Amino acid sequence: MFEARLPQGQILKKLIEAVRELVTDANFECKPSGLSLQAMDSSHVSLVSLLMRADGFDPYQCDRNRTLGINLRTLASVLKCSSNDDIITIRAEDDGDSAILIFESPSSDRLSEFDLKLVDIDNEQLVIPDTQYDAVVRMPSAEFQRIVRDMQILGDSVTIACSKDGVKFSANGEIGSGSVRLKQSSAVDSEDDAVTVDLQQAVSLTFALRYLSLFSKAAPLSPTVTLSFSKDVPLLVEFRIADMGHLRFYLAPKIDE
Amino acid sequence: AGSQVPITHFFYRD
Repeated sequence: MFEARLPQGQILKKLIEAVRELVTDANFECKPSGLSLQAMDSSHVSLVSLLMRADGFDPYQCDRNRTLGINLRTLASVLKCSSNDDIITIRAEDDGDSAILIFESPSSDRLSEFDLKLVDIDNEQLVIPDTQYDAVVRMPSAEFQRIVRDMQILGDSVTIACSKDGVKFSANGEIGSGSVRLKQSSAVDSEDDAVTVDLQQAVSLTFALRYLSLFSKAAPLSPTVTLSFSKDVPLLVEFRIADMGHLRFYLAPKIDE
Repeated sequence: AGSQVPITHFFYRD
């Protein structure tokens, strides 16, 4: 049997809200070490990779590897039936064709159970090569969300340029052009508010804002986001999930025609 | 502005 109890159930709610518009169906790979998911969007432009380690659950039981194919829109609807402070348990019997979701109120006086039919998903796994990135930018996730939203006023694409001074987002379109420049923070009260640029070499890449906007829906998961860039390789956008794992998005750059 | 490269161009199939 597979059973994973997540005391902070709202993490799962935020996760599914973050990916449901990008990915329709996904296979949750359940292993003794934890739960993972990898899926491409329907256009095969971006990739989502989720990891939730077993030690983030309490308890976590996985006797043998299981693949749970789940429609994320259905899952999102079911998760809306839980409260933010509910403890959420995912369970799957060995021979079952469904995943069971249990929502437990903090005082355990309300228990709801939903049985979700599993779906068969033909999902090819991609191997993500290890990359030494030219630039790694860390910033508040709310700032990332705001910049992406602001740049969308101007056009479909954003050019992100990292240098020793900081990071510059710029866009141009029919109505005009604009940019947002973030300097590296010198002194901040909280690390979560800082902007840092770890630079090997200056790099400038162009990306589709539509996808960055979808990625930024993960902002409620984590106060900070990390953007990793290298010339001619996909951008890595990473949100850490408490102390238990991460939600990563990869986006292929745009190239000049 | 530019053409979109698919992600499968960078990550190979297992």
